[in-house]
Amino acid sequence: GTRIIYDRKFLMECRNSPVAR
Amino acid sequence: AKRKAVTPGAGEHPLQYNYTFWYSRRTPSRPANTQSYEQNIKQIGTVASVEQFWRFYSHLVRPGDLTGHSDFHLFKEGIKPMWEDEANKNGGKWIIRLRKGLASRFWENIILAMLGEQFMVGEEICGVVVSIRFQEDIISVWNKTASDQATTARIRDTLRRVLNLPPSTIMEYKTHTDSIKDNSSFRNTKIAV
Repeated sequence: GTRIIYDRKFLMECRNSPVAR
Repeated sequence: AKRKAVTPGAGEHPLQYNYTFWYSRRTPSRPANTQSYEQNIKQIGTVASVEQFWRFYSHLVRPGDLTGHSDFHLFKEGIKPMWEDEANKNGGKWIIRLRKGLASRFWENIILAMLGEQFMVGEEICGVVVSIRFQEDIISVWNKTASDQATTARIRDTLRRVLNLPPSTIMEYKTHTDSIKDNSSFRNTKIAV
């Protein structure tokens, strides 16, 4: 199957999303 | 006790695997046998999405602020951070020793690499550990098959990249079989140049 890959930059952006807080 | 399955929330970014955080702390005077180790290790939470990870992580103490002999472990759900676990018993780990003050940053970077599937070694990664000790702190990456040299080399090279390690950094590998033999995580390691 497909692997879910995220780079560091994307993960850091998600940190600041309202859902993550 | 059976736990409720953890799944990504609506609109969240799923992770390739669910991961469980564990915490352990040891009084150095007590013997580190398997039983006391298992008793000292506490499961503290499981995450299934990027957003769940950040919510959980932001409430954790930073490893650099921990004192004494303690460890944070982040392992794929279902794998206990123990040498004897079915997923670990043929495996081993890469070890990077850090001078005091670096653990929090390295821990975060290594977690992000694992959660984002940056290692590209199939199912081989089991989890990562940050170990707070008196003189130094230690980051380790556990994989399933210690004898698979292509995999261990790829993990080592990914670590150098994602942690931005200088080429002179000493990296050590230790099989869990050897750890069980000498009842120690970080002694008698093999140094890779």
